[in-house]
Amino acid sequence: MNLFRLVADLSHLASIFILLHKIQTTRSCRGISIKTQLLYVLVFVTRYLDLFTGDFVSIYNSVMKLFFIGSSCYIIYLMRIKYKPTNDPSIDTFRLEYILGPTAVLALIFNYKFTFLEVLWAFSIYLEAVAILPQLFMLQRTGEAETITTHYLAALGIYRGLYIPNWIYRYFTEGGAIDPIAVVAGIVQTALYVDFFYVYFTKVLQGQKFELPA
Amino acid sequence: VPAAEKHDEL
Repeated sequence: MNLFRLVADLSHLASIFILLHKIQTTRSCRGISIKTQLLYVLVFVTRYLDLFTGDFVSIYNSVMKLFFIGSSCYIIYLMRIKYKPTNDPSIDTFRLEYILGPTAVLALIFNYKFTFLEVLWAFSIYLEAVAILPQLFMLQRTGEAETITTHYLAALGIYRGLYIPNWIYRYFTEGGAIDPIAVVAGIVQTALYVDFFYVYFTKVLQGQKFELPA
Repeated sequence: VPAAEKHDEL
């Protein structure tokens, strides 16, 4: 564990609390893509199967994994049941098969070992890299977002961005250790946030509303 | 085992 990763994980935690806060206080999931949230459930469930196989890393690691699985399911409950009327599927139109198909194929080809757990692990890494796409697509379509929603996305983006210095740090402190699947997917994932951060810095942090140029 | 296969990150 290093500081980059710790802050990254805390930022990931923060993003979830920001999202929960947004939904609970506005009593609405308007502006949130349920497709992206469903993909996160799939990401966590497929990646954290090692909770049940005895490959224990640390209490911190296990608690975080359980939290991510539990909170992502809870968010789906809020969106699908509790605040269902505020969920507008007509603007959440990204086709999930464009994501699920290619990531499944990639996982079957590029994995560390052709076993059930390893293929699912690789799948979850590829899936996480692009899971934000329905959300970004929705943002692009509506051209605007509530400020709290942009804070949620910023926290997620910071989480992903900080994993990169974490890998560089680990490379030098762990004798050239590198996890190519996580690194390549992680760089792709971080790159997807670049456009968003441009608008976030130039508008939201200057006190303006998040609005995309027409 | 290379670090990559430990999967010790979240």
